[in-house]
Amino acid sequence: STVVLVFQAQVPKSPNDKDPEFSFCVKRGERIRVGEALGRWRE
Amino acid sequence: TTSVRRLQTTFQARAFSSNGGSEGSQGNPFLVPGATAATILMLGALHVRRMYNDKKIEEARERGIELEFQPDAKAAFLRLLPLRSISRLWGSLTSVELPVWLRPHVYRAWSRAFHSNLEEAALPLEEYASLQEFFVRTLKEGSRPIDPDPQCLVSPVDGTILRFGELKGVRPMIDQVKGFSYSVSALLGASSVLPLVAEGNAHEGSSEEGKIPTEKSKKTWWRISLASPKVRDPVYVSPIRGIFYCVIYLKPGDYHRVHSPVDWNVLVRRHFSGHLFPLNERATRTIKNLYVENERVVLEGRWEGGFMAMAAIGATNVGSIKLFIEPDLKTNLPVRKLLHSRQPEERVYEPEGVGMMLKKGNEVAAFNMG
Repeated sequence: STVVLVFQAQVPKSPNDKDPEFSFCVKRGERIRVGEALGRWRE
Repeated sequence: TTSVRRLQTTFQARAFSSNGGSEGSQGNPFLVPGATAATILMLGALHVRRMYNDKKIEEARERGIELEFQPDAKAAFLRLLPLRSISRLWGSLTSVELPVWLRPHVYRAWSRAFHSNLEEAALPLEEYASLQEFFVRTLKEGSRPIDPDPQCLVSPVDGTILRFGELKGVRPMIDQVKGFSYSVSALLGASSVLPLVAEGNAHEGSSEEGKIPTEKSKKTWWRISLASPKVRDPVYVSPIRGIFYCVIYLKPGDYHRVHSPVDWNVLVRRHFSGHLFPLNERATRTIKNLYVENERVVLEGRWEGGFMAMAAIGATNVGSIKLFIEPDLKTNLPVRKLLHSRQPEERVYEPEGVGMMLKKGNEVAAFNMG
C-alpha cells in the first residue's frame, strides 16, 4: 500500500521576503516511521 | 526440462528391458517424481531469474541509475486477472482464526519473511486471533514518538520515501517512475479544491486559494464537485507556489496504521473503488497510472499552511482501508461491472467548513488485508 500527501506550505513570495520557508528533511529511498519529521518550515 | 526428459527416457528404456518388455507398459514408476522434479526445477529457475533481476535493479539503484517506465506482458496480464476477487479471497483466508498454539509460529514466520518488528506489537502474539488481526496491530505505547518541533510536518505512516518535492509546471503532476507521471487532480478527484491558477492569470492574489466553500462560492463549489470532470472548462491550470507532495510506500511487514501528519480539519472524504493492482517496485515501473487506478480513500481539508490532502491507496494484498473517523465506510466491496463508475463516492464532514479536527499524530485510518 502507498500513502500520498499533497499539502500547501508557506513559501516566501520574494527572495528577500521574511515569510517562513518549508523544506523537506528526508531523502528518496529512506525508511521513515510515524511521527518522524518529513519537513520543517523556518523563518 | 530436456535433461529431465532424457532421464525419463533412460529410465523408461531400462524399466522396459528389465521387465522383459511385457510389463514395461505398466504405469511408469518414474513419471510422478519426474514431473515433480521438472516443476521444482522450473520454479527454482524462475526464482533464480527473479533474484538476478532484483540484484540488477539494486545495483542500478546504487549506481544512481533510475530504471525507466517500461510496460511489459506481465502488466498486461495483470489487467486480465480478477484482482479484486483475489484480494477478497486473500482477506477471507487471512481472517481465519488460528489455534492459539499455532499463532506465534505463523506470526514469527510472517515477520521473518517481511522483516516485521515483533517486539513493538502491543499484545502478546497469542492474542492476535488471525493474521489479519496481527497485520493491523497497534504498537506499544511510546513506540512512535511525535517530533516535538511545532514547525514540522510528520510522517503519517511507517514506510519508504518514494518521491517528494514541490508541484510545478503547467499541470500538477507527480512522477510515478522516471518516464511516467500521473495527474494530482486525477489522484485527488475532479472536485478537489487543490489550489490552482488558470494559465494566463498567474499573477499574485488571483489564485484560487482553495477557499472553504462560503455561501456565495458554495454553489460554484458544488457545481464543480457534482459536475463530471469534462464539464470543467478545459484550461491548463497550474498549482500556485508552495504546493508540496510526498509518496510513501508501505512494505507488507510494515506497521499499517495511518496517523495525522499535522493538526488539521478534514472537510471531505472521497472513496474511489478502482482496481487493486500490486503496488510494489516492479508494478510502479510497468503499470500506467497505478495510483490513479487503484482503490483509494482521499481525505482533504485545511491546516495552518493552507490546503492538505492525504490519499491512502490499497493494493492486491492490502485491499481494505478502514477510517477510524468514519467507521461505517466499507472499501474493497464486490463491485458489479455496471456500478463500476469512475466517479468517487464523496462525503462532506459536518459541520460544513469545519469538518473533523485531527491533532498531529492522531490515528486516522488503517490498511488491512483483503
